[in-house]
Amino acid sequence: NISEKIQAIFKNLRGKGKLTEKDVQAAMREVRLALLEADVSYKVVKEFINKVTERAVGSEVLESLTPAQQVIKIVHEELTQLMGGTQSKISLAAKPPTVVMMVGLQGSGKTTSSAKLARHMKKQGKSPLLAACDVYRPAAIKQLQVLGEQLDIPVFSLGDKQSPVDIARGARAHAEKNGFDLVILDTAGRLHIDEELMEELAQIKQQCHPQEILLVVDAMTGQDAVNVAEKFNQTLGLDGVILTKLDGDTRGGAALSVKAVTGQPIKFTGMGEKLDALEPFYPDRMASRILG
Amino acid sequence: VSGKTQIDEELFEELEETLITADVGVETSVQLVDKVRERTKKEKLSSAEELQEVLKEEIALLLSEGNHQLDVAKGRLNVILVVGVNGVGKTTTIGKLGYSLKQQGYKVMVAAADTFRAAAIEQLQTWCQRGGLELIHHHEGADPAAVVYDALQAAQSRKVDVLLIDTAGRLQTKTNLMEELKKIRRIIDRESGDGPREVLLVLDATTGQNALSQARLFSEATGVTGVILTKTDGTAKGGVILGIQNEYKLPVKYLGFGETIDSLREFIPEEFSASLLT
Ligand SMILES: Nc1nc2c(ncn2[C@@H]2O[C@H](COP(=O)(O)OP(=O)(O)OP(=O)(O)O)[C@@H](O)[C@H]2O)c(=O)[nH]1
Ligand SMILES: Nc1nc2c(ncn2[C@@H]2O[C@H](COP(=O)(O)OP(=O)(O)OP(=O)(O)O)[C@@H](O)[C@H]2O)c(=O)[nH]1
Ligand SMILES: [Mg+2]
Ligand SMILES: [Mg+2]
Repeated sequence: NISEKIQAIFKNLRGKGKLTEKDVQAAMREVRLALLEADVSYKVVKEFINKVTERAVGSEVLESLTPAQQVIKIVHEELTQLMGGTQSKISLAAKPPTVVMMVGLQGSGKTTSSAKLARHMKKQGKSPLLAACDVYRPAAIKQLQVLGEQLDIPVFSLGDKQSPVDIARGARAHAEKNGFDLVILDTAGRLHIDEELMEELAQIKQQCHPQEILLVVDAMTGQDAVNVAEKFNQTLGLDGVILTKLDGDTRGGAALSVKAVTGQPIKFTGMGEKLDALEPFYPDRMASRILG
Repeated sequence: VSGKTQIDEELFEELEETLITADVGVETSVQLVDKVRERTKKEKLSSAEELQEVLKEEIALLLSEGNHQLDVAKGRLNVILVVGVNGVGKTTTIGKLGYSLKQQGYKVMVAAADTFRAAAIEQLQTWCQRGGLELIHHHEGADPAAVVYDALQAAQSRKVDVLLIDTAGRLQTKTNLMEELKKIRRIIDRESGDGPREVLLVLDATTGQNALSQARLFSEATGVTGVILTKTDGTAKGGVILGIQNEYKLPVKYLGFGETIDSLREFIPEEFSASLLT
């Protein structure tokens, strides 16, 4: 792992004192490799390495640490800080209902995460309504209805012949009229470069005023994560991210890329296919996982 | 590659960056750039354009290995098992592939062996209706092995040419789910003479280095004969297939480039190599 690799680099270093540029650069080569292998974006890695090098070179090695431990400590701290805090809160509307909009690429886990989030908020005493705004994917509405049934949470649908914008507006109206204080809009997966479909999302935002627009990202996403996050953020302004499928062995470097490029917090992580598999995001755990 | 015309270390770094940002992975990118360095010296190359050409050639060469054709033939039952992690496009791809094979004159049948995920069977049913394909399914919660067994019996008795088996998405590290897949493989081996003609791993082009772990563990579990790379209509380059070809010798058979029934095309090494570098 990365700690062992850095220990190996410094094992011939006698004594303590300050970290030299040469020592730090050798260690940073290993860190760069680890981050790229973990799928962190090339540009984000470059900026991170520069920042950490600056902080590490010339720094006093603390009494209780070896030079290797000092470098690892700095890298880990910087990475954790970059990942942001633990912010698994959904901002609520002053006047209900609160509208949450789930967006992202095809297959990232939006429908499953919508159901998981509804379950999570119901446990917190909210009265959620799920809205089936995906009229394109075969049996998408049915999928959300089955999940809603499993959770005893109602699903609003106008079938697949209405426009997603009308369905979203209808869901909001239905929530106001029937005392639901939270609406979760499940939208169809789409490419960030599909202008028409991105415009559709902008329309939903304009007409439904969501408190939260959450980008659902698959944790195994590679270098493309920056392109996707940037475009969704530019078009809609994101409030947060849900990182899914973290129950596998992917290092999840996309988390760092998405956070770096949007500045928005990762609010939740998907840790499995079951509907109770939604957890808050822990930045220090993510940092360790990415470093490997 | 930048507007540079002359060759220096910075140019080689740029080539490496292009490959890494295309998800080729550090190890394979370094190998390829070293090869370009070698040929630059040997062939006395003098411009950035020439280097780009050489890189394109080397990538195409790497990708040309293996059999890119689907192993199906008339006169026997060709069983194709489709596997992969969650959400990559298995169900949609089966709709596309089934339709394409039917257009080519094969008698196609599909088996709905994802009995777990909500509305998985309905989703496949819609695709089969669109493509005019026969579907064998049970109900949600049924035993996937039983569906496979029934489909094999039906395919043989109805003299079907190609049986496409859709399975539930599963992360490759979930041991119990991989065991379920091994069991499905064993049933095919037992009931269909010489086993599946193809075990196709469906990979999402947006996937990063985890694709290598997927290739390795699915290969270990069921044996994999080829890859279908989906969602190539996005901005992701799918460079992971270079490492997968290098390390696991898995050839790409098709590219998925959209959500309609006809958005599937054959994999052509030179085309893929060119688009990787743009
Ligand atoms: N292992 C695991 N699987 C997940 C997780 N979240 C979602 N999935 C699975 O990923 C697949 C895709 O999930 P969906 O919810 O259908 O994804 P989607 O974004 O709604 O897909 P589209 O609507 O087609 O864009 C399904 O098989 C889910 O069960 C997770 O956290 N872990
Ligand atoms: N843009 C694009 N989307 C695709 C492509 N292939 C599949 N999709 C979409 O990706 C999403 C997931 O596709 P599925 O076929 O449900 O994927 P799956 O692997 O069967 O998913 P699970 O069974 O849940 O594991 C759907 O929204 C599809 O329309 C493709 O080539 N391009
Ligand atoms: Mg969905
Ligand atoms: Mg499926």
